[in-house]
Amino acid sequence: LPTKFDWRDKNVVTQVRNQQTCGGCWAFSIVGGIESAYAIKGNNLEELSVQQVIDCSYNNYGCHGGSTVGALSWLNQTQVKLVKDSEYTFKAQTGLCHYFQPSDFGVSITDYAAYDFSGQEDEMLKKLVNCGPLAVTVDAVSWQDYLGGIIQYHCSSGKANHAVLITGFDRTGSIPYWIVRNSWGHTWGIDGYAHIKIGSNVCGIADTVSSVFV
Amino acid sequence: WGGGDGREEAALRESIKRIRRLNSLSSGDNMTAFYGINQFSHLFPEDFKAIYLRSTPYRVPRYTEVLKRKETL
Repeated sequence: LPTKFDWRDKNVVTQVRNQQTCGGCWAFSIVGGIESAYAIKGNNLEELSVQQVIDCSYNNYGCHGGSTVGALSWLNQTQVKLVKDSEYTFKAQTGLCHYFQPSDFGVSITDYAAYDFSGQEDEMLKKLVNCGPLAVTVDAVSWQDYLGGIIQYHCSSGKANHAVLITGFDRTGSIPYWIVRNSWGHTWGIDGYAHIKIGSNVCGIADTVSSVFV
Repeated sequence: WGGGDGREEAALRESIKRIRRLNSLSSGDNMTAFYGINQFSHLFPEDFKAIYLRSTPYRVPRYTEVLKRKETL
């Protein structure tokens, strides 16, 4: 494994988005993973519709909450094609599900995997490099005030309340860390990203880890 | 900010206290996370949580050695 790796360097990660006051982090997280998986397969990097997942994933609660694995399960079962973000734009509130013609452009998933990697972050490193960005859940209570640096303290495991996307890692310094894309706009944290220490399940980052295949 | 019932100002004051506490507990090295005023500082933690932290838990199996071996095969 490399000591430093970031899928952004391969131009397969879309820009940081802003969920505004919609509690749809779970949708932003998995759509980010699908966008990257699609680009890693050699396709154009496309911004796909988060609003479609928020409106149509019947086993979740739209802007009132949801789970990454529940949404992936729904996408896998229904084989719904995610359309471009420009075709089904983000409204920051739950709306009626729009349906599209089967001939319209869209990306469907072929499978997904979701596991608890707590105590096995070394295996997570391999999964990130081999499979693409990982959708994970975290305890983000202390992220309200985060400005930068590597999160090592004030963050517990087993209390996940937020979903984000791991795009890379850096183990070149004294404190190895995950590079994590958030959905609170680019003004939050480090240009919209957070750095989280690797190895101690900080913020519960290894508790629910999903990768998606397209 | 402000202009209402003073709730945002109260939340900001609480944020400043919380930020001081979070920064004081850090080890002091220049790599550890640092905390400060940002776009969420006008919110009480309970409001922040109610708006932004809406991921619901989902129990997933533990990644095991058996899975590792199966994937290797």
